[in-house]
Amino acid sequence: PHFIIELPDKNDALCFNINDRPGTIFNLVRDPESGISVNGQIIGDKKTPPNGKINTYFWRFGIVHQTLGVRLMVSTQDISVFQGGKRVKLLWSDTASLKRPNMDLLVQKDRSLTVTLKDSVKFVILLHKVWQKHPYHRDYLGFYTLDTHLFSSSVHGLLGQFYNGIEYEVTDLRPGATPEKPDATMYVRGHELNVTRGLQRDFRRDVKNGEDVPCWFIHSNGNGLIDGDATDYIVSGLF
Amino acid sequence: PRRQTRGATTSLQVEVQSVTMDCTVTSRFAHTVMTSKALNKANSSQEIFFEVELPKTAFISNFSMEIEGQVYVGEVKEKEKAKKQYEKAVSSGQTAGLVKASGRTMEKFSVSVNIASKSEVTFVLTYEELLQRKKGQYEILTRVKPKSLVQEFKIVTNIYEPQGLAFVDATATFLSNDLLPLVEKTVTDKKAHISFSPTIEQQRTCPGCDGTVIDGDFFVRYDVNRAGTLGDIQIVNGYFVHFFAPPDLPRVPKNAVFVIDKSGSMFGRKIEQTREALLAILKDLHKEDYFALIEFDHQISAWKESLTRATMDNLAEAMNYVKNIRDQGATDINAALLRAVNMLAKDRQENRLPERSIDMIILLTDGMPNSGEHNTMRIQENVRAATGGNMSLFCLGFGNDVDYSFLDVMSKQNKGLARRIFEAADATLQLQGFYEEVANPLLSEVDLHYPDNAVDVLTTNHFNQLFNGSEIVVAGRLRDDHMDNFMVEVMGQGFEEDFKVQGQASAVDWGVLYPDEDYIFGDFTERLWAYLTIQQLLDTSRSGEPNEKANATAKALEMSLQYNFVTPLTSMVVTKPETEDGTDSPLIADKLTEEQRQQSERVAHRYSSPSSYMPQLQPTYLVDGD
Repeated sequence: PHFIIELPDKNDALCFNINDRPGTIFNLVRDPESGISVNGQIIGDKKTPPNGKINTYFWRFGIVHQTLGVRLMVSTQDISVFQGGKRVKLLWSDTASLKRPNMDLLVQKDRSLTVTLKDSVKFVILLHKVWQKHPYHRDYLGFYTLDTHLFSSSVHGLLGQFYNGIEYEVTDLRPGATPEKPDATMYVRGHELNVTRGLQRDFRRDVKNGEDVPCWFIHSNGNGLIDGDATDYIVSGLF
Repeated sequence: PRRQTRGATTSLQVEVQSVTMDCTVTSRFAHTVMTSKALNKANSSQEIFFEVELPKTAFISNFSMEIEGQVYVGEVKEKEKAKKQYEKAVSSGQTAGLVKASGRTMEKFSVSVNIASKSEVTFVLTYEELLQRKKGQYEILTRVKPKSLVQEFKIVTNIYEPQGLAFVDATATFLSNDLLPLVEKTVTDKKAHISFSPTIEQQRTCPGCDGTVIDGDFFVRYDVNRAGTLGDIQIVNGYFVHFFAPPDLPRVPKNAVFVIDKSGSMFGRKIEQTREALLAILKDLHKEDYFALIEFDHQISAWKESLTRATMDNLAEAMNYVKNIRDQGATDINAALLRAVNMLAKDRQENRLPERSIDMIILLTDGMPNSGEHNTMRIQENVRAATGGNMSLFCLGFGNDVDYSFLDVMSKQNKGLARRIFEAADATLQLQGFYEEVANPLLSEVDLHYPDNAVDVLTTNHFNQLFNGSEIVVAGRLRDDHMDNFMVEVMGQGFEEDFKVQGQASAVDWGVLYPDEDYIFGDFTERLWAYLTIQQLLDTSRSGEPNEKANATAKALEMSLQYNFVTPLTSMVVTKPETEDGTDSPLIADKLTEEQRQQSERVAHRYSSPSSYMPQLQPTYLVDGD
């Protein structure tokens, strides 16, 4: 999966990929103060494509809000909401909404799930539907955090660590492997990284084609940009 | 010190009957009244807008709307109290904020009101400020954009300066050869009257056209005569003001260390403009001055290990060095500043610098520290401890990513000041302009003394420097309203010898000075004193010692309320007339802080950037498939 960190104050964005063996679960957000955590499990292609590169995607997310006593499990098949010992199951094939005192859910048929947890977080999960008989690819999900201002300063995780901003500088722009993707040197978190200007896609407005987001691409699973390395974010279960 | 104005805005169904900007300056204290009158000619009620721009250094002191004989007047309240009304307005869907940042030096005040068919509305906004002398002149700017033809359009400026006027200039960006003769200027010894009042036909872009040529900036610039070294002291109604900028003082040599941020974010135009400005600044150094160049990213490097005399040969060598400064790396402000401080201190210790000279560090940076010490408060502490009050720090914050308040506080803690440099084609000129303001110190450690038994509440009377082309202003309240003279003493350190002058301050008889004026505005000295006191208290509340801050804030609030000034601690609440659905809607005029201005510029910058792809304001953090 690809990660995009948009930084409107800098009119810029950072991006990186994280890949691991299919089945690995990564922690995306963990805020001990508000009791929110988001974990995601990746899945691989059906079989090795001709180019030999197995892509991985998120196919399941587990979202917990301990204070509100809410758990959500969102997969490419369905959406389950657990609260107060009860389970509500919603299907991607229906447009549905669920209004609770502490939570709003809106499912747009075969497209998106918008979740607003009271006084804490708002996010969107996009469903990317792939032709069922596609020889290699499967359905997968995207996770977009829309409002982060209520997270605490100790929020962490592969996405969460950027919610309070990140300082970096880019210099020494130079020709890269392809003319439209120049390389540069990035100074971030005390590291000096070789980065590449490229494009990644934001699918919120156009779930099929996406919109290009120019960004500085950090190679090697975001090493140097993320705190520690990607394996530090592997967790044993969705909740 | 600038003014900027727009009249009531219009649709075809609104007739703007008059727009008047009336500015009265009395001893540098400017009192401006903007009046706009409009008629709703439509057969139904409609919204009429009033948009004006005022200098960010000004305080609004009054606002009113007159609709069908009923006057709605603004009331200055403590910000927190006003906020409750603001929240009510917001929750009912109203736009409650009236003041927005506009450009580098202005704030935009806008209000709209629903006016019945065939009815008139008159808006009146008043604001006040003390004009600051820069590069040997005071400037009043009125930006006029009436948006349509106006039946009666008038800009009037009256200047009363008891010291006498050295010159008065009036120009405008929109003045063609046809309009130029319409600027009427009458200057006598102590008074100037400038007016500009084109007829509706003269406003037209072409005969029969509805467009107006009146769109741009109208400037009045002037200076006063300066006789005597004591300066000018005016006593009026129990308050006094002392203007100190003696003529013909020799400049004091300076020892300037230029600390230049060349980190990666200076890439492109910013580093080019920095190089251009530095080359121009080096050319202007006097041969008695000493200078050093320190460039930094996450590493620090100096041109030479100590300060160098500004001889022709040394300057030529330094210019070559400057031409080769390239952007690279991260930002370590702490280490760079400490290196500069140590260099100055060491050279002082080793007697390499002239004894009577001023030590200054000029920092230029565009970003937050992200290498070495990151904590801005610790950097402030480190720099303050290192300078020990022995040198001045001037900070230039380049662009919108810079934490201006960090630089502002750090400068003030070290006898200096900060300035924002806006990313634009004229950034080189902005950099040079700031340097010119501080390049020629005339005196250091200036103290202005007034007898304790005569003066009660005094604004700041110690100044680290007096720069050529600027002016020191001190105001105070007299213990006895009827007192009409007292002794004044000014001391400072000048070139070659100490500066010391004593004299008698005497009340001026305004009736004799201006016999033809029935009334100018009688309490201006008191309001000037209040304005200056509040400005200084607001500074203390931001950059003073922790124990001073709370007191200064409380006192500034009390005085803002007492003198009806909209400052960062107060808001003006205006209650609009009831709408058709029976609800009234309070509106709030606030004073923006520099941080708020910067934030709004960041947003404006994003929206105006053609390459901006961001679909919304909030940053988004996402993970998705390819």
